[in-house]
Amino acid sequence: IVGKSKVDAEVLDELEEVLISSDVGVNTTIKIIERIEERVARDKYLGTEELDKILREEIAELLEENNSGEEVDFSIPDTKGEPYVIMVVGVNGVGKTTTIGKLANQFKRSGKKVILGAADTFRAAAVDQLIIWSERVDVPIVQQGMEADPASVAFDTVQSAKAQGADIVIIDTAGRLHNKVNLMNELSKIKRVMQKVIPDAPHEILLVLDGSTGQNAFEQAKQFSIATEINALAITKLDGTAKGGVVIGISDQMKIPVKYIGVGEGIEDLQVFNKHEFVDSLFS
Amino acid sequence: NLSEKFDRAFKVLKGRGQITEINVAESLKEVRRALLDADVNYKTAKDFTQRVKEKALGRDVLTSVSPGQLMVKICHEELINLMGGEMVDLNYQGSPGIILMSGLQGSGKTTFSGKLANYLKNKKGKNPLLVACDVYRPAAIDQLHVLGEQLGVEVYSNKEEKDPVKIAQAAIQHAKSNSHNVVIVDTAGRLAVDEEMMVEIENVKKSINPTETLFVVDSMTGQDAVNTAKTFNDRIDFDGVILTKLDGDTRGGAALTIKTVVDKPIKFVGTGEKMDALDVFYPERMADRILG
Ligand SMILES: Nc1nc2c(ncn2[C@@H]2O[C@H](COP(=O)(O)OP(=O)(O)OP(=O)(O)O)[C@@H](O)[C@H]2O)c(=O)[nH]1
Ligand SMILES: Nc1nc2c(ncn2[C@@H]2O[C@H](COP(=O)(O)OP(=O)(O)OP(=O)(O)O)[C@@H](O)[C@H]2O)c(=O)[nH]1
Ligand SMILES: [Mg+2]
Ligand SMILES: [Mg+2]
Repeated sequence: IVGKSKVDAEVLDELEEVLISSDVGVNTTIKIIERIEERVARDKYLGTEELDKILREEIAELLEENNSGEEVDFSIPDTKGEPYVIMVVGVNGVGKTTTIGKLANQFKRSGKKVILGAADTFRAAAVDQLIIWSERVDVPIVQQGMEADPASVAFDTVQSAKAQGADIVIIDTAGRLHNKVNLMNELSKIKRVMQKVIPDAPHEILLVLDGSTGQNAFEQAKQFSIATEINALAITKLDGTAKGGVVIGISDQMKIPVKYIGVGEGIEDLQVFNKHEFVDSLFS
Repeated sequence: NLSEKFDRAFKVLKGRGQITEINVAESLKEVRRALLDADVNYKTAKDFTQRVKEKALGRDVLTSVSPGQLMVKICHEELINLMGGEMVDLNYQGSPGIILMSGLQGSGKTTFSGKLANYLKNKKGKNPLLVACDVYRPAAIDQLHVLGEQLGVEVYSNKEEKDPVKIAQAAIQHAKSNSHNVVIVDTAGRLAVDEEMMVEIENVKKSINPTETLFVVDSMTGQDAVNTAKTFNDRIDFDGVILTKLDGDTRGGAALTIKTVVDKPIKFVGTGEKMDALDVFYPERMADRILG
């Protein structure tokens, strides 16, 4: 039994179905299959186990490394004494506010001083929702109630954080569809205003994606990046049956790492992204 | 555009030629690709492509229209066929009429509950009662109260009661003694695979016997739409689907998937965050959108 140098059509069909059904998308699926065919032509494979290994390696290759390498815990880079500012953005209902609560909890547990900023002043009871999370985690929150200017809340929050020597600031923003120009401009404004207090802020702009989102996620990543330079991704609701395959193409094409995954509605239901576990889950 | 892509895919078919197995193969690949890019389910896209092939074979390509244009026309017609059918109205009649909202987390149920109350009050002259049965999400009950206040619609809630079935039952009683002729029950978002939560919504439904059960879906949902729609339909046999966030730029293929897999009508769509952003579902507009 010599190593095969071609992948049979039946295997490719099956693979295509698994990847497309996981929201990997046609373009990225084609890319993955081409990479596998190159690998097989080069290395030969001995059967499904070997092919399986090649497949998982090639997909993991497309997932951008985190700046801090293989992250295994909730840590933040050294920002020389100034607060590390995280701005959380994304379309409506994806899980931004919930993810902020969970993230604040992880940072607080690791001994960090965290402050939240309630810059969603638009959606009904948005500030109340974040206040409840701040109470659950027991961290201070800066808010100006509903209908306040989001940029002003963000400014206030970063200023308070600097004055109090907080380690981490997390700014919640209103969900917004990326094709709404005025809302995307508002996001750019929130970012600029924070830079008046801390020039390097926000250090992290976290785009939250719903795990069950389809190919529109690419457009979301693209437009949010134009408005605010996304440098981290979070994908939520992976405790359901959705696979979140869109992150593979986004991570590969835009060179943005996935940092966190949401796996439930509770405070503990947040994990640091592990690309090998993620790839395994695509095939489970 | 799609018509041009189809044209290029056709093997040199000029006017007065017939569409055959040979010359249509490439353009069928383009059909399937367009659907997958639009988030139509993998199997649904395969079946649809097969239907289009059957409709296309043997068709004469007239000199007035390119084979590409003819293909687009066939795809369009087929999409409208599958997603359209009879316009099924919302059943809000009864003493009171009872509408139960269901769906995954963040799909837009609470927002749509407000929109529906607004529509029934201002367009249908009803006196709706909104009911807050999401006992889990932080500030969910407050969220519904804020919407109720904005709309001048009463909201029934009980922050002390943790059983949504009891809240819903008490709300119906309250509606009857306060001349509310429609009750809209907002529920917590839930995963189709969360057994406890699926049992909960089954129980809520059994206890209040709604005149209308709605399944609210985010229009940007991808391949998973088939799983959740099927499970919710098997468990609570909903009457209609609401597709939200259509003011975005998602192609919305989930609409085709859901309609073909559970064969339930899409009754309304959400087209924005404001309370008046509710529209009737138009299959022709959706077909345009899916084909991109
Ligand atoms: N099952 C599950 N549900 C989640 C997860 N993350 C968030 N949710 C739920 O998703 C719903 C929406 O979450 P939010 O945090 O309000 O989302 P958001 O992006 O802040 O929403 P907007 O501010 O309205 O745009 C809530 O019901 C959350 O409990 C997750 O990882 N798993
Ligand atoms: N742009 C837009 N946003 C919408 C639409 N419908 C709802 N939203 C927004 O989507 C987000 C989630 O809406 P909710 O009504 O809280 O969703 P939900 O299904 O009740 O969420 P859970 O109760 O957590 O499951 C909010 O930010 C809404 O304003 C719509 O049609 N268009
Ligand atoms: Mg929020
Ligand atoms: Mg809700």
